[in-house]
Amino acid sequence: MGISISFGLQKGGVGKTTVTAITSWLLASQGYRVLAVDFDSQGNLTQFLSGHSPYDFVHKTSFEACKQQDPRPYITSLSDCLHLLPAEDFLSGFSRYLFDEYKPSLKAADKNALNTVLRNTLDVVKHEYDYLLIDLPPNLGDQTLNGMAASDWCVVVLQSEPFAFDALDRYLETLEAIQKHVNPSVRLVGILTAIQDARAAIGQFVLQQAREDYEELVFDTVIRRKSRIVEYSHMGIQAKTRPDREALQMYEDFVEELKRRVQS
Amino acid sequence: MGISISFGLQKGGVGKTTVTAITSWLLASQGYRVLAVDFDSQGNLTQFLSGHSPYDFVHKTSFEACKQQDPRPYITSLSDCLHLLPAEDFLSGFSRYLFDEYKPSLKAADKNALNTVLRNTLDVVKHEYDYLLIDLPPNLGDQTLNGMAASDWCVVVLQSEPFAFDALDRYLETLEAIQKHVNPSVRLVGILTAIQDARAAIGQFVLQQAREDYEELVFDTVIRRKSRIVEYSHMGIQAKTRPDREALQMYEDFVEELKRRVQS
Ligand SMILES: Nc1ncnc2c1ncn2[C@@H]1O[C@H](COP(=O)(O)OP(=O)(O)OP(=O)(O)O)[C@@H](O)[C@H]1O
Ligand SMILES: Nc1ncnc2c1ncn2[C@@H]1O[C@H](COP(=O)(O)OP(=O)(O)OP(=O)(O)O)[C@@H](O)[C@H]1O
Ligand SMILES: [Mg+2]
Ligand SMILES: [Mg+2]
Repeated sequence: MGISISFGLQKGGVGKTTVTAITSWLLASQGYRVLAVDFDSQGNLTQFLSGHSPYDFVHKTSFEACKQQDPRPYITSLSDCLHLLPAEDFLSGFSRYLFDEYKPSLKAADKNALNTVLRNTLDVVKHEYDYLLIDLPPNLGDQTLNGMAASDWCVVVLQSEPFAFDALDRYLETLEAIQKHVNPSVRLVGILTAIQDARAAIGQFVLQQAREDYEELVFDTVIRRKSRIVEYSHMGIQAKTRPDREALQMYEDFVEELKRRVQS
Repeated sequence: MGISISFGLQKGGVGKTTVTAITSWLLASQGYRVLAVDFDSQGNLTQFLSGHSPYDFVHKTSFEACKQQDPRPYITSLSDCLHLLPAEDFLSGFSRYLFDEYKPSLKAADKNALNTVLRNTLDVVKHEYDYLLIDLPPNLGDQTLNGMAASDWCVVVLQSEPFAFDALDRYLETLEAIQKHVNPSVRLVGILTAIQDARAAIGQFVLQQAREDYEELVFDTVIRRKSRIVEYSHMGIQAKTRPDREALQMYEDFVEELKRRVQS
């Protein structure tokens, strides 16, 4: 199917990595072939899914893949269905690379070429996967622009708190610009609340405001704050205990909604 | 006194802006002259302290201040004791500006000159304030490097969760590099846990690990998660109700520890 989906927002700590990781894991457990693409130099997705430090993947990351326009030597297989293109600190040189090395190498002065590096890279393997899920850093810089341009669908990840909500407009503007100038077929699949404090009135208020302003774009599924989810980030996802089932159920509901929206 | 203190970590959403905002407000309420410096293009500190959207300050921000090496035309007075140097989206062009405009304008090829732009800018007014508090974005890019180089003291802001803890080493490495090459007098004042989930075992575990690895560097004060604090981000800080007193007490304890450490 080769459906690429990115998870972004320029606000920090809203749950982008956690949603990308658990969604990748769930889709793979359902038998879909999944490539999880870490495009944040922090390497959190890499740590989450591989159980290894990003430093274990030095010089074998999405950065090398982009420089060579081929991800195949750098994809690591976590299971039959779940593959990972890791990230590590050197990826922080991505913008520098685009301007100092990639741009001078281009024959024509194509301003948009800087934004399609990741897309060209993932195109080499896109048909080999059902889903390619891309984790993005908390800013609207070159990694996010490339991530949007490489996506068939974009998920905006929200925390139901005011600063995250404030960041929505600017994210959507940026996506529109990518649609207009770089990738006319990328679409917003929806706005997901990935950390909701159930008992906080402010959380309810922000979610309500999101639903008023963005209506059916907002996913029905709301992922609540559960400490079990924090434990997965280093211990790995497990589906054994009751806290596991309560935590994963919310992400399973999201995955069902996501599949319905992207497969229609 | 002219003490500059930055609040940083490249992990998103750990509480940098909230700590910078409430610390600024508390010090000002104690009679200190405070300049709050927003150096994150998201403008969250600007929204928090001014009550206005960052877009209300277009072309009157820390970016203009840096380009002109003078913040005075752009400092806005929120009260007698609390002044703000705002930030807004155009600040995302800071790195571009450093490489495309500032660097070519330098007579000597001084690699470190790119890192001292904010310091030179704040030096113009440093003596007019007791404290200059700098809020930084969630990455180790040019704004954070400039923020560290402009600081007498750096506070690392932690959320007691694994990914934030993982980010500590790289932050401290970066600070050491700044100490070595750019600003020998900048010092780490300490590591502050700014969002602690009291009942989560993982939160206790991470805090304990921080205390084992970094010992007296870790502030004794731990700021717990309280939804009242989220409400301040748009409504402004208030000190009226019981939830206010419970929330602000933790930041007051931090401010006392901070003052002891920087004034010794
Ligand atoms: N539903 C949830 N319940 C509890 N904790 C969560 C939940 N989702 C994420 N977290 C925790 O919140 C923190 C931030 O999440 P995460 O790192 O996934 O966000 P992010 O948007 O990728 O952050 P960044 O902007 O730094 O990349 C992590 O410590 C994570 O374990
Ligand atoms: N002690 C606390 N209790 C409850 N909520 C908090 C606390 N500290 C911060 N928050 C909330 O957590 C979210 C993240 O905080 P904040 O924006 O200050 O972090 P940040 O590190 O500046 O994020 P970024 O990396 O995006 O700049 C905000 O919605 C804020 O209101
Ligand atoms: Mg992340
Ligand atoms: Mg912030």
